[in-house]
Amino acid sequence: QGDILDSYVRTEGAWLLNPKKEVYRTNSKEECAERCEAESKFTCRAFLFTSKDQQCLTLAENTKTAVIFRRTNAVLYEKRIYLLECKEGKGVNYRGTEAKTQKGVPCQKWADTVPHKPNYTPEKYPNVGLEENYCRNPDGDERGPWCYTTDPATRFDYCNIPECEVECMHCSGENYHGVVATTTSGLECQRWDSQQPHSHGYLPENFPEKDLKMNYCRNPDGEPRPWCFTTSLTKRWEYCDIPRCTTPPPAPAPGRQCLSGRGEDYQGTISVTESGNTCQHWSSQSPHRHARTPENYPCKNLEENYCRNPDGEKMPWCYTTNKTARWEYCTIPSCDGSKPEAPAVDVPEQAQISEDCYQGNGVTYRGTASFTLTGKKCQAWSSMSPHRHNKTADQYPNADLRQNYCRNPDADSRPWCYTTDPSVRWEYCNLKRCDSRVPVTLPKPPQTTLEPNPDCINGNGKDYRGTVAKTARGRTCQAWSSQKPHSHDYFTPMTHPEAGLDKNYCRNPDGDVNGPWCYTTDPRKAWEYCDIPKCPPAQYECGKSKFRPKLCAQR
Amino acid sequence: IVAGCISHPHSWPWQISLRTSYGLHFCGGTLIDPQWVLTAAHCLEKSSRPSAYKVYLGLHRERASEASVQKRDVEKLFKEPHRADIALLKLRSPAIINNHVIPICLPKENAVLGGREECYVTGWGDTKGTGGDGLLKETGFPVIENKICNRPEFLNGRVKKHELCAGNIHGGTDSCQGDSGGPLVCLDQDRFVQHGVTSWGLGCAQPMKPGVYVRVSNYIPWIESIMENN
Repeated sequence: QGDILDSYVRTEGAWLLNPKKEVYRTNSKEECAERCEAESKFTCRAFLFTSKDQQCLTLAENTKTAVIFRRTNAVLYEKRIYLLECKEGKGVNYRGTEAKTQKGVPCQKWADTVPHKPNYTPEKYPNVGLEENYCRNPDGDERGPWCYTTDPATRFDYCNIPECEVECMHCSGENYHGVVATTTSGLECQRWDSQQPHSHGYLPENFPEKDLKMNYCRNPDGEPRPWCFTTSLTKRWEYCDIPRCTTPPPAPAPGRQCLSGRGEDYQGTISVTESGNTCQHWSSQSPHRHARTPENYPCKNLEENYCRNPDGEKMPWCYTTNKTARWEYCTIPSCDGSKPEAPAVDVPEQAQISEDCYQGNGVTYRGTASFTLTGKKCQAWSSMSPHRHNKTADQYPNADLRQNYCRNPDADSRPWCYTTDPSVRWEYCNLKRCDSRVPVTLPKPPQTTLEPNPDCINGNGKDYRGTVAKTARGRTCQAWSSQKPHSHDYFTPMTHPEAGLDKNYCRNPDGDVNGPWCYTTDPRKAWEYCDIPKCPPAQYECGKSKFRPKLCAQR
Repeated sequence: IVAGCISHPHSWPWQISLRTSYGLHFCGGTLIDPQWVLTAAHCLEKSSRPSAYKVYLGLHRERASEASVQKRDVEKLFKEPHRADIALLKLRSPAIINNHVIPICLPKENAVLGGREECYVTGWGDTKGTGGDGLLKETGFPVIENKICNRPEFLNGRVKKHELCAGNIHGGTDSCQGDSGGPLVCLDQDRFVQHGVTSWGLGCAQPMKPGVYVRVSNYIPWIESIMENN
């Protein structure tokens, strides 16, 4: 059965501003999840649980489009079903973010009245997910999710939403969401969120869209079919046997004869690589043996020896008949007539990390900076992982949302980006204003000496191990291992062995920005901050150089 | 380092140069404590005598002509007992920590990289004609999941559990001979953490042949026990 939280994806330190919500007090996140499941006032899509105050907020908000802020000791749990990009049955519960029709025409927003006056609006149908311009099925249409279109001549059209393959799989099982959890040789699968017995990098929170739930077989990385890590010490991973659906796979979007995007839908007949080598037939194993066969990838149109892009490469490619060149890209004319983008090799150094700056609020910034103020790498705008968002090039065509460059598409105060840190959704970028004379100074991180000083704190005092046991208001602290007068089960020496919760000393087990605190012996006051002096700034910290590295990365 | 770029001087202050007793650079290494350096065991194959080695710190040029250079003798060598390609050197006297010499952070025990991190390698090794010889170079590329790296078209099952892969599948940039023992570091929040020790590869910067690094997080208990007991 697994526990109730298995059907949720968690994000640490997230918070919503003024969401539509119900507030409860629960002792644990599991209880909070039960509240969400039982919520009757609205469709609960997610919940927030704060460990310190044991506050539980059930949320109706679509966390994909809500503005999410950062807050310590708060954890956001999102229901997986609302993150899935596939439909079950007619797709009445589909809540994905597909916003184009099967012909590729952008959808009209449900709340808009032009070019078409809709019968189905968010006001009239509040509980069927009519958000933005996403494909939905508010009327239970047999043919599945649809939308009004932005083409005045076409009032509405259906969308191409893959089936959530629960009992069987289509193609290579990329959309398989079933519960098979044994491999072809009968080995039991290892849970995705476990590192035992095999440590791996497929962390569920890093791939929310891959539905890496429990120990179910999945295909998150372009394998020919679903697989899992196994619980056998001698077998790290193995394929699973998933029945192939008897119904035909969803009709692919119409193919193109030219290059659009990465060319994943290219279906032309070019069969020569960019250096002039003839392509090897996909069905052949000579001269190069490979696994990208039409049998393994039935839905990727691996016909003859035509250039294709079956696995998310940068552009169409093929194995070559030249023994010394295993595979090469192909040069495909672009659909918009511009020259195809050559792979980025040897980009001049200066262009890599420019010391440039932004004018005004940075709406016009077009540089290539791609790190945030605290040094986090920016997430590509075209990616929905680890953070889903609606700041896409389609929605903001004039914002130049290329690669993962810092931009300001929504006229914020300065350029910013989503970050690749799953637990930090977005941050401002490390850029100076052109007209400012004062250089941007990075927020000063806590300075620590090589040997922590027990009588003072650095930064938020998370490492504090002193013996102060009174709060700033003079109240005596309650022992962490005691439940009187205030019962709590979250911060105990057992649950947080690494936090140094000795006796009744002030500590900061949850990284509270205001520093160490403790539960108090005053029955009227659950907890309070302590007053501990800050240490004098020390010289160095491991891993932090005084001279900024270039961070040049060859792509 | 093949391709990549010349680093800003002293922007990788934990990088050290492991030298013969007469001062010839032959391997990299990483300062993890004022008196301890992490490197590759295969760099110590020439001799098991500590006096055969010297450690240079605070340098940008391989010639070590800068005033910031500190030179230390090696007091003791410790090779990992189960033949993993990782070793510790105890310096005869601690390095002076300053703007040019700063230790790297080590990962938590068994910390796992999420498969998306962007990591960097540095060294004075062979550049395969891509320029920057004699100056500390750097390059960055993603860590590749072992499962992917062990596919037939990559390293075909050669990569062990205690190792990790990193590189571009199209090749073009990589660590190379002379970089061995040096650090593979990844940005974690606003500091660098050493996740790998440069170990081996099939050629340098070849397509489908990423570099292989020893997974430092597997050896935190060993590192700590050696440092505590010596």
